[in-house]
Amino acid sequence: KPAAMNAFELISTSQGLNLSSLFEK
Amino acid sequence: MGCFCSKHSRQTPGYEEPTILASETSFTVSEVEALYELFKKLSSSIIDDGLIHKEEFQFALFRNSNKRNLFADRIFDLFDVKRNGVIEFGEFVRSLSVFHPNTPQSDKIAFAFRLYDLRYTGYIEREELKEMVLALLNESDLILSDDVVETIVDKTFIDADSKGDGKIDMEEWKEFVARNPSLMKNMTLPYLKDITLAFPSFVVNSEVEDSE
Repeated sequence: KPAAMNAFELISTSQGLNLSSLFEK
Repeated sequence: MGCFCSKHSRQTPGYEEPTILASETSFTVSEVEALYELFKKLSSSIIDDGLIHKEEFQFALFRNSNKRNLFADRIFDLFDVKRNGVIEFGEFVRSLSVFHPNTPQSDKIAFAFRLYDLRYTGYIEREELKEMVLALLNESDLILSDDVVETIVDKTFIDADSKGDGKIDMEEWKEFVARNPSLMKNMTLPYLKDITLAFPSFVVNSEVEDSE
């Protein structure tokens, strides 16, 4: 249920926070 | 012109000695040297000046130098400790160290707090939380009505703001993260432990042996 989501949990899925992309060749 | 060997190429603005960086971070000297390989690659992708510009950072994250993203902007701004619009090598290593598996959780929690404190007030405010949720929705395929967004933000805020003063301070953030440890998942990059395997060439050239 979307309304039961934790806002920070949602935010933490941002591609901009996924720094592992920096290491992709 | 003299020889353009690796020692010269290291004399870029903001370059710092790996031994010093290793002593101040969770990285070994070899890992810092391997990170320099990565840094060189990132900092020369658009403007070859030994500094990571925001467009280069965006390009590394999204394969698109023009893609605007609130969270990538926040990460860039926190990495850019000197606030001069570019990430230097020392800043890159010190900031990435927060994401090292061996770095204390308390450092990661503090970094995430600063990340979400959009206006540098020392608090995460409701307005900031809503702005971040909207930014996330904007970049994803998820479509939520404004009512649902309000409900999500309200519920999260009430849960995190234990003192009920309308803002989340560092103490409340620590308690909230303790109850929701999955929030710190993206604050650890397991890859950083294998960085010397990904960029081995510099390690072969290393003149310094790790003390570990």
